[in-house]
Amino acid sequence: DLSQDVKDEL
Amino acid sequence: MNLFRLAGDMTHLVSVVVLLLKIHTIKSCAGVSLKTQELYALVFAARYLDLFVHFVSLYNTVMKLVFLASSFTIVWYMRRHKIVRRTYDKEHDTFRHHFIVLPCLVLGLLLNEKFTFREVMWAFSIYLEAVAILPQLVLLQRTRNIDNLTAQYVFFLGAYRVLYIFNWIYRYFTEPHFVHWISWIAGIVQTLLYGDFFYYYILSWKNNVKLELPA
Repeated sequence: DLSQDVKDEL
Repeated sequence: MNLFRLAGDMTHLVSVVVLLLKIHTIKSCAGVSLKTQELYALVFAARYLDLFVHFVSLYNTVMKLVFLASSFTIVWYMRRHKIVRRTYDKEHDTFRHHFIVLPCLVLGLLLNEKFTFREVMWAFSIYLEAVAILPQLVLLQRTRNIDNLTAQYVFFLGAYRVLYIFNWIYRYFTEPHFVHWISWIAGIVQTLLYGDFFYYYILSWKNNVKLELPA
């Protein structure tokens, strides 16, 4: 799942 | 973190520092759009909801807090500070910013990576950020004497967006699962909005004349 990662950008 | 990303974050930080410097030391917000600043405060409030849920890194947390605090501080200065608020060019800052919040929210509800509260708010914040600069650009067009700090503020803000695109290209080729269509498309739209400004900014810088945007 591509959207599982925590969003690490500001 | 790659160099483009870091440089992007730093130019974003510089833009905020430049704006705060102008407001705090010169006690003037002439040429600055309160509407854009309110939209940014909303953007960060909606996007950084994960501040209390996910820990990414100390860097990430500190930067998020800085952008949240600075955006609300700027709005406070422009609305409440008894000297600064008098320098606000209300007559020319007429962009109907409330009317772009709702479409962005609807878009966030329809196009998101996952239909959860935080993901919808994240997508909403991405769409809103893409258009949040519009009131500021409109105000610049109507301002006769754009001071250097205001022009530099917008320039650094635009540079941050350009650098983020390089960052995404870099990440796309170096990280196997890095695909975020929503932020990429919205980010490209946002960057294109600066095109005109960049053109005239560089022209004024090259010819060493004061920046002026044609209406």
